[in-house]
Amino acid sequence: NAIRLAGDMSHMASFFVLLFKINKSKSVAGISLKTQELYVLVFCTRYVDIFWNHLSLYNSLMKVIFIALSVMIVYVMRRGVPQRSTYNPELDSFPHHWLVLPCVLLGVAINQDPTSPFEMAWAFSIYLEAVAIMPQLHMVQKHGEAENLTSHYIFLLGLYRVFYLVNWVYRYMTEDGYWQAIVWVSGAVQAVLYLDFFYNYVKSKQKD
Amino acid sequence: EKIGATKDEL
Repeated sequence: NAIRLAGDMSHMASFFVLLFKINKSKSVAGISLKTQELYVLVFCTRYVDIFWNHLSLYNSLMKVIFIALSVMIVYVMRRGVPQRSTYNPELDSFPHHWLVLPCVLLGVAINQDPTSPFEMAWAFSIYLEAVAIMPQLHMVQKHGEAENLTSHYIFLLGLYRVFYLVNWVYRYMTEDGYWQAIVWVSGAVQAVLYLDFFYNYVKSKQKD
Repeated sequence: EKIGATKDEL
């Protein structure tokens, strides 16, 4: 449906905005490497089914694109010259291990099929995605404010989540028996994390 | 709950 497509497109746009920013400004200052590495982990654990689930060309292609773009971003941040010298590890200080560990436990404990390692990995990726933005938001807070393109990037990520939430309501109403507790709760948590950022983003755009 | 129903999403 169109709402879900809009979500995917804003998600994809967020990658390109970030890549554009780090290529154009030659700087990754203010970007959280931890968040970007968490996204690589999210996509690699969620899209394991790329090898056997061929729902549509769109889905398979988007999975490859999401993995490739997230890996590319981490690569530029770690290896890019001069980007790697502009990274601020002292500001990127969110204790990310405390995000991963509970998500692993939750993924093992609460999933759609307790006998399937794939379902555990999949549930883990859903939980981790919900909180993966936290190191980035923490960094923005420590910095005081984010560069324009960085804030557009975070905004697009939040927008993607809002589109998906609306898409779930739509699917619930139009598809018989469509009901997904794990993704809905995680998605709602994820959206809530952006509220404060959204508020400040809109406020600063109004000032401009 | 339809098992795997959201696997069609990203």
